[in-house]
Amino acid sequence: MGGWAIAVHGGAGVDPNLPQERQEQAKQLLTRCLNLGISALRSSLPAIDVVELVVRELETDPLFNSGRGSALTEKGTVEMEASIMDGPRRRCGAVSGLTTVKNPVSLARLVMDKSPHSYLAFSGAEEFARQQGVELVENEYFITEDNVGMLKLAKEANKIVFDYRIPALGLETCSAGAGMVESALQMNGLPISIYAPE
Amino acid sequence: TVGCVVVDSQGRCAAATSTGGLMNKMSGRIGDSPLIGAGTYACDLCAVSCTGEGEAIIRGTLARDVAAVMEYKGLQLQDAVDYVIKKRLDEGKAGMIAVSSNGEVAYGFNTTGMFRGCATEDGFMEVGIWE
Repeated sequence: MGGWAIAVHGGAGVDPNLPQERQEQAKQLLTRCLNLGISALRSSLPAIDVVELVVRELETDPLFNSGRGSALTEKGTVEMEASIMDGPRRRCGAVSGLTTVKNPVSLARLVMDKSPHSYLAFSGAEEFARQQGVELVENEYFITEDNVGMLKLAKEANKIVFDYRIPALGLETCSAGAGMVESALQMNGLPISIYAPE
Repeated sequence: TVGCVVVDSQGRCAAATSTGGLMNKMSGRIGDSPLIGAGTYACDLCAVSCTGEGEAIIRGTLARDVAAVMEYKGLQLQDAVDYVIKKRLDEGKAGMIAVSSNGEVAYGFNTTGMFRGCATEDGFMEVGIWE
């Protein structure tokens, strides 16, 4: 049997024009999360607890598209989703449509451990969160200025855009960065550009 | 989207994924991240977390397929990740991270970059964005 191993991600599809300092910020967050997971593994925490611990850290930091810093709906609100799965007995939990739960991955864990189901969504998931006493916050907590700017761009272009981390510079520079993909490619009979990556 | 996959010293695998979804999405839209077998999967062989074009990941049941090609085609972890990224996405764009129960770590993506980091008990550690 090999030893322990860990991997984290913060999303695929990166703005090629992302400035160096934003890239450094992302690498520092990834390194911090890796080290958090490594010290948990060295303390013999089981894998299921380590993935929850690390994703909570990623949800709390506004840099990536989850928890605080989540992408916005067409209405300018946040609707979050998460899932967790434990390999040995393939137990799993998932949630969707969350608007007030501070750490969605922990509610997914509670669905796995404390409910007879594997997936709860929208009002049912929010009610379960209240029953379980998880930390709840206003929807505004999740909304960042960066993402309000990104949504404005997306609406001007009438597109669902790549979730690029927009450059720290002014919005006018990131219209080139935001991945509006004009592509003839089709998927499911629709222009592929609407299937922008998260 | 963010994710983490882990195999602990006892060979137990686990995966977790969390996201706000797509910018400017319709209210009520559900992506791949909460769908077990699409954006997230773990079994006794491996654990996988995906990110990218949710609709393509769902159609390709991407995370489960990594475990399936390991199980049925006998591929090693990195080969399984490469195979699924190459063969299951049609024109879709996505990335994924994965670990195996024998302590391997792998990732793959066909997008412009992916924010990722990985480490193993023997001291290997890497944090990257681009190819």
